[in-house]
Amino acid sequence: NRYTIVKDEL
Amino acid sequence: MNIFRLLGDLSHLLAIIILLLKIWKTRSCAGISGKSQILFAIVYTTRYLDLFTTFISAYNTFMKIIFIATSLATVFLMYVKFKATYDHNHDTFRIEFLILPAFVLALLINHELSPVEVLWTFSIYLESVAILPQLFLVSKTGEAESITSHYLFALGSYRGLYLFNWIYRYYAEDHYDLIAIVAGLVQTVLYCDFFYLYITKVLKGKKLQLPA
Repeated sequence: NRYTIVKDEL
Repeated sequence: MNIFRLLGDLSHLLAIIILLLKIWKTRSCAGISGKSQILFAIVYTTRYLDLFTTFISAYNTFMKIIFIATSLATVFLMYVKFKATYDHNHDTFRIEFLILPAFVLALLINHELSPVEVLWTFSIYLESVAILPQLFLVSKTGEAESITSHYLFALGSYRGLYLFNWIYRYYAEDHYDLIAIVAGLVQTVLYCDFFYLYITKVLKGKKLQLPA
């Protein structure tokens, strides 16, 4: 799930 | 978290610290584009709206708050506290020419047409070009102080290191995000000319001076 994966980047 | 991303984040943090220290110690923001700093403040405030909705880690929350706070602090120092030293005659880039296309593009190309997602996408697109007013200012005056060059190098390295992070994640986690990758590539390419001058001149103790 992109939401949890990419949103962890700054 | 991998080493490229950690180094990227640290490099980003270093850039911000260099800039704030330069302004604070010299009591001057000469040579710094206020327009770029406004764009970065918009980038972080629109991207980190998820601070209110999603918790990822203490590291993530801490860095997001630091990036928002320091970008607002920089704008405050430039436009309020040290306003008299601000180089507004040379800082003439029209930021609406970056903000509006970034917003339209975010409405057209995104992962999901929801307010938070569109604003996140907008911030990614805007960040990729946010340094243009600063590069324009340097090209207009024809030179940059060493400390400004160090700031630009640290800031440019940050997204460059993120490119390696994305390559790593593609192979190790089978994960990739084309919006972030393409925008990150554009962002890094914009710094290439500057990187060349930084390595060939500034690191050899010379001032960054553009050929006439």
